[in-house]
Amino acid sequence: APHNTGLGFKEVACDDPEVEQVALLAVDYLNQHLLHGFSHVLNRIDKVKLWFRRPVGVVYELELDTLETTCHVLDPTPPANCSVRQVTEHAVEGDCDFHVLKQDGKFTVFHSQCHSNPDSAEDVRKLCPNCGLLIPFNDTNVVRTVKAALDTFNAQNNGTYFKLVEISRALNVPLPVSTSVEFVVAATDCNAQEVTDPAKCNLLAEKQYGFCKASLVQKLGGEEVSVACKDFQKQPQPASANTAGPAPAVDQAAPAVDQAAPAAPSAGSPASLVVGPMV
Amino acid sequence: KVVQPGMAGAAGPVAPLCPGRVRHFKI
Repeated sequence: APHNTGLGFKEVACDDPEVEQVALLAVDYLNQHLLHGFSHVLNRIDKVKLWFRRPVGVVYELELDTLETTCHVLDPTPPANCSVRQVTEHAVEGDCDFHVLKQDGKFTVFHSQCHSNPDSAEDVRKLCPNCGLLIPFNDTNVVRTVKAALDTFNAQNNGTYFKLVEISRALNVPLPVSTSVEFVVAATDCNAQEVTDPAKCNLLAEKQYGFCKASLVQKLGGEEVSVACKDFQKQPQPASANTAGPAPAVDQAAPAVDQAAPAAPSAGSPASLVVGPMV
Repeated sequence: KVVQPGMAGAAGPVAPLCPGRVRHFKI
């Protein structure tokens, strides 16, 4: 039987079906408000308290563990259908606190605070001595790799010129000696073959984003870049998306792996997300 | 300690309410 602490809240089992429903709703809310990096999925419900609210309603106070998926937040794929980033890919964990009001059968997230941290290098090395490890976005190899990849992509592309929007992930790979990156680009109003001054190219009003994966391999006598991009088909926004609260303010805590990204915080560095109410 | 017949046996250890189950893997 649930423990009634007499302190105004009730302890409930973390695996209680309604608690799980609230936790999944809170992670959906998080993914709808993440502005950078990759979407997350629920991994574990750490703690839950059920507060009785006067005159009506209850508040779920949740502590959740999440894991990063391989889908960027701009990817329309539902996070539940995305692969969870594995330990050998240098996984990233999220620690989130949520306060969710349940009233008249409706759930409202009115507080959300999340930090993300990459797994330790030791954990990755234990399973895979030659797998890549996350590195800061301002690492010179990262900057060079992204530039080489984007230049190559635009050169191969006889249509729109694409600009860099965000570096989302960067790994230093020991074998073969290389740097691999994932980044977001957006179409501009320039033609790729006629660009003289990229600064004069503007993003399209109807944003058209693409997600690229690239690597720069060090070879005898030089280096070889490979890049592949896919565009994110614009998805019609669900009606509920318009009821979101004020745009979340994301303030960057001190990066755990010093991934201070010039373009945007990576999901590999702790970022805290404070958001307004949303039904 | 011999439990007399008819006495309710001592309740076994109560499973902790939290943390819940791990759905993927623990970092």
